[in-house]
Amino acid sequence: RALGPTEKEAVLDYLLQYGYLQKPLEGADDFRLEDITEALRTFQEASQLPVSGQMDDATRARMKQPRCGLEDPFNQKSLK
Amino acid sequence: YLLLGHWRKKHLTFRILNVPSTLSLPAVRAALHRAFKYWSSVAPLTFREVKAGWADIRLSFHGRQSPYCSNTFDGPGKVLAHADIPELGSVHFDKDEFWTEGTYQGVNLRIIAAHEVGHALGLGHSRYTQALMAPVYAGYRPYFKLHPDDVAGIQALYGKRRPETDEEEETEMPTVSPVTTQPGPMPNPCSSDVDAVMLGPRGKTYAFKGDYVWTVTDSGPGPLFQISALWEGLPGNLDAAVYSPRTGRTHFFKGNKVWRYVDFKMSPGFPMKLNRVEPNLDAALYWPVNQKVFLFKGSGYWQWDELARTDLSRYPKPIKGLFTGVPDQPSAAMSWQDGQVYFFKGKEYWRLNQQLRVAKGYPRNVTHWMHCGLQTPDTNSLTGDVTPLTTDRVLGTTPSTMDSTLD
Repeated sequence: RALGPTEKEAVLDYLLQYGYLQKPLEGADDFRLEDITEALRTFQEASQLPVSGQMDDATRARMKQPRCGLEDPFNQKSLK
Repeated sequence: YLLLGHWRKKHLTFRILNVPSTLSLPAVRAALHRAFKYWSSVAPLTFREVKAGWADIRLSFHGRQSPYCSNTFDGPGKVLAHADIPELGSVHFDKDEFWTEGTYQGVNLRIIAAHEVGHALGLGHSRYTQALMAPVYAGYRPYFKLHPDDVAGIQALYGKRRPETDEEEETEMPTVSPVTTQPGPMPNPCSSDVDAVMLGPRGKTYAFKGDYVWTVTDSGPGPLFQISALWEGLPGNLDAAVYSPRTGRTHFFKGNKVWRYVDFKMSPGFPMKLNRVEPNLDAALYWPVNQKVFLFKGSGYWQWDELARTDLSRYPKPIKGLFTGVPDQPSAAMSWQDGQVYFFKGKEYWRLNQQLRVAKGYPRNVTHWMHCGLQTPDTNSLTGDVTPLTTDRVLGTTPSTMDSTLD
């Protein structure tokens, strides 16, 4: 299901804040859909959730759970 | 696990700067002490609480605004805490959370604190969702303990906790920092024998006796320093010391242990147990001619190649077979870049030429080597050559780097 603009922004913020998505160096804020899908897949895998690359209820719930403020080094590209 | 950094020392202090409104100071203190204890139980770390002044790790609570943290929090839920990686030491908790202990209600301070201390010690987030270092809080667990991945991570940083330390520090929190025994009596470099000598980094000559170390220069012995002030974590009354310009490593030997430092920083995982040479060595030196380290005990020696697997089963070999004219059981030994070797025993020293034969006119009194009261360099009457009694004249180094080291 397509995300509403507010939820899309919240998901992007989460993926950026915790290192699943890297701001493109050239500064454009628009992320390619495949980058977002890839970032979601990495988050789902690290959270031991079904890996779909889609925003489902389990992923939504996990993103709401209380956590540490430091980034997660699970995206090999961002880890590098 | 992910390693983000590590402390160069293992005995750390911490300070609790403020407490949240939902827990009393004694309850916060108990929770935080137990949080530290998880880590000091599996790694050779000690944590001592200080209640004033500077501390290595500083724990505090702040909310959406903070005068000293750009990473503001977000109210109840979501982000609970954050911490800096070594050697910064800041650990911050969101003061708007409902911090609790001993209940499923709210957010358990002890578990979150243990996680954040893990970051402050150098661990990143774990991929194991049940690990303490997992990014998401998995809720209150009354019998919480570290996950194997947490243990593997902290031991990768600081080594395993040695069994003997179990007796030493089997104390309830606050863990006592290692007993800082009063240093032994200060030796007089001009009348004392030496435990060890070495040509160290940057061509400085170090002499060790008891708990003290000093440099030896043309103008005589330098000021005495406590060994542990320069080489953190190193005990006194050493058996032997040797610096290898080939690897940049300095090894110290005492009893059945060996310490390794690069410059003045202990390498992770040290001290280690000596297992392929005998304990209680007498002396050690690096011989630049073949770039090997020689270890001495009694009438025998071992030749060790630091960078190759050395078959030491054929050792020890008799010292006299290679170093002609030197005494058994030397108290110290060192070499100089030109391959000249010095042996020390009691208050005498021997100089050997590049063929490892004792030069004429030796042994001489160590006070001569220490330049005590002598300003003129040693000249070998037969050849008239100016023999570098100590190593500094040849390098022209000055004793200043010791001070800069201390600085």
